Amino acid sequence: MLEARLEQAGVLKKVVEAIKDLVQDCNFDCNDSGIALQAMDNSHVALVSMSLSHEGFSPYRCDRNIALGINLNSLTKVLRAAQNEDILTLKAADSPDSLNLVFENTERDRSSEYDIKLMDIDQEHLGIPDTDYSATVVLPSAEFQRICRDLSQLSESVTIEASKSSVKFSCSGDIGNGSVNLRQHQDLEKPDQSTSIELVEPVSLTFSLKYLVNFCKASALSPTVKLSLSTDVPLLVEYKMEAGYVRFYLAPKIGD
Amino acid sequence: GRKQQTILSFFKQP
Repeated sequence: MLEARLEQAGVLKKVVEAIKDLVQDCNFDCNDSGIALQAMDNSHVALVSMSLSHEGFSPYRCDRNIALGINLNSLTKVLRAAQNEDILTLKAADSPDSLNLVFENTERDRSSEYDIKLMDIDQEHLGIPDTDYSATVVLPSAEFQRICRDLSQLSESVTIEASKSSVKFSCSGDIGNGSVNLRQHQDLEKPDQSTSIELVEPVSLTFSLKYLVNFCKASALSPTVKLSLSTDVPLLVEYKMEAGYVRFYLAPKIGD
Repeated sequence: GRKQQTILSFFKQP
C-alpha cells in the first residue's frame, strides 16, 4: 500500500496546477523511491515529467509499484479544499479503486477526508535520452513567464538564441515584431534574480509560445527556471522543487 | 513556415 505524508499540501497543489492544462488524465507512478509522472499532451508536441522523491514526504511508505490513474480536473477539485499549509496524507491500497486524501490544518484541530475514484490509464512511457545540451540558461521564473506572455501577444512562435553572454527571445507577427535580450549577470544579494548561461556552442531554436506560456504555470514551484537547448532536439524547461522537479520537454519547429 | 515537430520523433517509444 501507499502512505505518503506531505508537510505542505501546497506542493501537490502547485504541481497539479502546473500540469493540468497540458494533460488531463495521467498515472502517478508510486514506488519505494517516490511518486513520478510522465505524460504527453494530446498533440504529442510536449511532454511533462514530474518527480517527487520519497525524501519530500515524512513518513513515506510504498512497498510495491502502484499506478494511480487520475483525472487531473477531479484532483484539482479535491485539492481546492486544502490550504497550502495543510498537512496532506495520501493513501491507496495495492490495487486501488480510489485514492484517499486527508488534509489537516497546522493546529491539528481540523481534518478533511476525500476519496477520489481512480481510472485505468494505458500510458506509454517514453525513453528520454541523456542529452549534453549546447546551452543551459537559468533565469528568474517570473521573468521567463513575463517574456513568454508578452511575446505571445505578437506571435505564435519565439526564437530563442543563446550566446556566450546573453540569451535573446524574439518573435515576429502580423502587427510587428519584438525581442527581449537578457544579459548574463549575477545578483549577489538576490541570487534568484541572476541570469546565468553555460554555453558549449551558440544555439538558435524556434518554439511554440502557446506551450511555453502553459509551462510557465509552474512558476509558483520555483523562483528560477532552467532552459536547456541543443539544435534540433526538444527544449527542456525545468522547475526544481525541494525534493523533486517538474520538467517540460517541447519539440522544436524546424525548417523554413 | 516552420513545421512543428512532435516529441515522438525524438524520444523512444517502448
